[in-house]
Amino acid sequence: CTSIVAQDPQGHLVHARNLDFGLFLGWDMNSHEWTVSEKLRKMIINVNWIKNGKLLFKSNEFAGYIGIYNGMKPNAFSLTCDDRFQKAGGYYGIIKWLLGLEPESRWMSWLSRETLENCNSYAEAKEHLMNTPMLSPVYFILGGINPKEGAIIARSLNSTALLTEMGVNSANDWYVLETNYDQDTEPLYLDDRDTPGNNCMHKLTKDGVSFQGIFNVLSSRTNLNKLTTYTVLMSTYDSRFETILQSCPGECWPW
Amino acid sequence: KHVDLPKPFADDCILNDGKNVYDPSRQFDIPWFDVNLDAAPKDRWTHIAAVYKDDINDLIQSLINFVTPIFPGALEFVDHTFGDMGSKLPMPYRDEIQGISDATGIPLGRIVVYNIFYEIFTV
Repeated sequence: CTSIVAQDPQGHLVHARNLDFGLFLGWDMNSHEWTVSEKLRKMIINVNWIKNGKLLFKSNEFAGYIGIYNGMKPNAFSLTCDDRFQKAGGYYGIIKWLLGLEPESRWMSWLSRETLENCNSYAEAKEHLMNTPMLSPVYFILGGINPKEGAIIARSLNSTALLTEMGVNSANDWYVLETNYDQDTEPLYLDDRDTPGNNCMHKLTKDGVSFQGIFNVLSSRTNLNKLTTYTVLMSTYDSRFETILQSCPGECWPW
Repeated sequence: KHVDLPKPFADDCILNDGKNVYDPSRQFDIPWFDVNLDAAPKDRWTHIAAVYKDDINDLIQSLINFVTPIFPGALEFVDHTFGDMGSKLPMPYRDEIQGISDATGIPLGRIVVYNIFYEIFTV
């Protein structure tokens, strides 16, 4: 996956992500696609979450899935989640939960949903995502509504391993970009989507930040690859939320 | 260190060619649904599950087909162990997942696995 929160010259934020999923879960020899990625593309939906008769927030989902990987609370914050791989990963959390050792820990995508349901600002969401015990490691990428409100929260099960904030300790003061590696770690050389993503963002520049600009970055190889199922584009200040189907036919890197 | 991929697969920022592939009308390819948090958890997803019943089943079946040759007992394990786990999940998620299982006719354990797949996949 690749998530980006970027700021235009007026201080407006665009938050976007490519969802890549289905690695090693079967390969379709006829279409030359990952089997599961192919099937997931048919199941993408957008959801308006309604409470007390009013729109509470928006998200997109794979049908049948009740948690949240991407969501936006209008005029408040936007959130995406990228996989974080650790030895003490999801299995460890599940076993602890089954043994009753972590009854209060949250499942990843349900914590995201709970945050969108209950938190009303970037600061509130950040605090909740950083400090709630959970059952699996993850990167929460959070965008707000005010300039410089962009953060990558690298979560372990019981704490935040690393917080990277736009304009504070990020490599660039106008965007943050997360794939599936800690910000202080080199990506695996065969899975480096950071370098192409950052190169393309520098080509875009701050002046080019918009749905169009960021979509073009996320439609560039290898941020776009055979696992990519969709790109979601979110903007909290004008409540725009667009999901666009993606694929990478032909000669395209498998992940 | 960054390693260049074989040429046909290599990085390619489409902005280098001055291209634009963003077409906002493509957002309408993805349907919108309402999920009403004021409704009973069991009923919140049934309208979506009814539409996508075959796709959900097809996806889960392809995972089963992929896993069972390697772990022949996997299906029974999923149906029993994760089926039992379904009843221990916190509310309102427990009832929402049960509602999807009822609406699709897919056993509870398989819907549970689909919904906690992130935790399983992080290995």
